[in-house]
Amino acid sequence: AVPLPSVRRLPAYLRFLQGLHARQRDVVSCTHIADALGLVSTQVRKDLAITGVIGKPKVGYSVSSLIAAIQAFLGWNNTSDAFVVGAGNLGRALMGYEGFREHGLNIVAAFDSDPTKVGHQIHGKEIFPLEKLHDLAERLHVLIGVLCVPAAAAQDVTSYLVLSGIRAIWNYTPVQLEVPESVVVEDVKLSASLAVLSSRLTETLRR
Amino acid sequence: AVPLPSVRRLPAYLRFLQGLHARQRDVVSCTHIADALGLVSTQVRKDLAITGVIGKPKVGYSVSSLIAAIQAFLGWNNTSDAFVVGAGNLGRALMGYEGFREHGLNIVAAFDSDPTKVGHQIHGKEIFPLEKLHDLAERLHVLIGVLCVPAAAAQDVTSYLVLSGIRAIWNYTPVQLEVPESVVVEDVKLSASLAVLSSRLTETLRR
Ligand SMILES: NC(=O)c1ccc[n+]([C@@H]2O[C@H](COP(=O)([O-])OP(=O)(O)OC[C@H]3O[C@@H](n4cnc5c(N)ncnc54)[C@H](O)[C@@H]3O)[C@@H](O)[C@H]2O)c1
Ligand SMILES: NC(=O)c1ccc[n+]([C@@H]2O[C@H](COP(=O)([O-])OP(=O)(O)OC[C@H]3O[C@@H](n4cnc5c(N)ncnc54)[C@H](O)[C@@H]3O)[C@@H](O)[C@H]2O)c1
Repeated sequence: AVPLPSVRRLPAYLRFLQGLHARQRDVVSCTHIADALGLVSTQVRKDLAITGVIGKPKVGYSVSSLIAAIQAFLGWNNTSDAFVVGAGNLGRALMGYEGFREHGLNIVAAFDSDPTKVGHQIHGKEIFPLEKLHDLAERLHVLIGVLCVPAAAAQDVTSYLVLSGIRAIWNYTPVQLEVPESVVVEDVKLSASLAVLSSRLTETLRR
Repeated sequence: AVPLPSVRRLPAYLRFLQGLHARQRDVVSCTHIADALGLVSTQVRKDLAITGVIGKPKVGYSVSSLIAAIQAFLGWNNTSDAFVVGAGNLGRALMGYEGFREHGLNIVAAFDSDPTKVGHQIHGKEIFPLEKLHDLAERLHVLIGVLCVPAAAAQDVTSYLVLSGIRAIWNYTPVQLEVPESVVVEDVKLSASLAVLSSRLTETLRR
C-alpha cells in the first residue's frame, strides 16, 4: 500500500517541477527539491520512488520525466470530468476555481435541488436539477462528484450518486459517508485544519 | 508535543458528543465513541487524554466535561474573531459559512484590494480596503487572518498581516508562506486531498 503522506506531497513537488520546467531547467537533484520545499532529501527520494521514477546517481532526475511520472501516478494526465453537487456558496466557489484543472479535475456541470438555482450558469457551467444527474453521468462518463450539499442531505444524495455510477466522491460536508467498497470517498476536513490552527494559536499565546 | 493527528480528530469527537448532549445523554464510554466513529477504543482514550480529561473506570466520561475539555484545549470556548483577506470566490464562500462559528471562529470583516468590492457587504460582513486592516486588527483585537488572495499576492499580503499584529494565518493559497516563529500558519491543502482522491480512483479503476 502506498503511504498517503507521500501521495499528499506529490502536488507540491509537481508545482515546483513545473516552475523549473517553465524556466527551462532539465535536470534536478533530490537535494535541490528538498531545499526548495523544506524537506529532507531522503524523504524526497522515497516519495518520488512511489511514482516509479528513478534518478541517475550524481545527475539527478529528468524534470520532464518526473512531471510525467507524477501526473501518471495521480491520474492527472487524463483530465477527469467531475460534477459539483450542491451549487451553494461553497459549490460555486469550487466551480469557479481554475486551479483544479492543473490537477486534472475538470468540473463540467453542477446539480442542485433548488429550482431557483437550476438553469443558471456559474463560471460558464450550467446548474441542472439533481434528477438529471444519473442520465448525464452516464452520457458524459463522469465518475467524480464533488459533494457540497448541507450535512442533512449528504447521505441521501451520496446514495443517489452511487446509483448513478459515480465512483469517487470529494466530500466537503462534515458527514462520514457510507458507500460500497468500490467507491472512493475523500473527506475535506476543514474543521480538522481549523482545530490545528486554534490549538497552536492557543499554545503560542500561552508562552 | 501534542500529536497533530489526535488534534485533527477532536472536532469529530466534539460533534458526536454535542449530538449526545442534545439527546440528554450524560455519560459515554470510549468503546461507544469508537464504535460510532469507526475508531479503535485505545486510540480514542489516547486522543481524549490530550485534553486533560480522565474517564471513570466502568463508567466512562461525563459528556459535558468532555465537551468543555475539548473546547478549552482547542481554544473554542473563546470565540476567536477573524478577518478574511481576499474577498473573491473562495473568501466569500468562507464568509458565508456559519459552520465555523461552532468551531470558535467568528469572521467579523473582510479585506480586498479591488475598489469595486470594497464597501459591499457579504453575508452581513463588510469588505474594507486592505490598508485599513492594520488599524482594525488593533482596535478589534483580531489575531486570525484567513488568507484567500491569489498565489502571486500571498507572501506580500502575509508580511503585511504580520506587521498588523495577526498571529495565526489559515492559508488557503498554494504558497508556502514565510513568517516569524511567533506566527502560526496552517495550510489548507486542497490539492493534497485531490491527489489522494485521484490516485485512489486511478487504483480502483485498474482492479
Ligand atoms: N461554505 C464553506 O466555506 C464551507 C466550509 C466547510 C464545509 N462546508 C460544507 O459544505 C456544504 C455546503 O456549504 P455551503 O456553505 O455551500 O451551503 P449552502 O447552503 O450555501 O449550499 C448548499 C446547496 O446545496 C443545495 N441542496 C440542498 N439539498 C440538496 C439536495 N438534496 N440535493 C442537491 N442539492 C441540495 C442547496 O440548494 C444549496 O444550493 C455543507 O455541508 C457545509 O457543511 C462549507
Ligand atoms: N476557489 C476555490 O475553490 C479555491 C480552491 C483552492 C484554493 N484556492 C486558493 O484560494 C485563493 C483565492 O481563490 P479564489 O478562487 O477566491 O480567487 P479570486 O480571484 O476569486 O479571489 C481573489 C481575491 O483576492 C483579491 N486580491 C488580489 N490581490 C490582493 C491583495 N494584494 N490584497 C488583498 N486582496 C487581493 C482579489 O481582488 C479577489 O477578490 C487562491 O490563492 C486560490 O489558489 C481557491
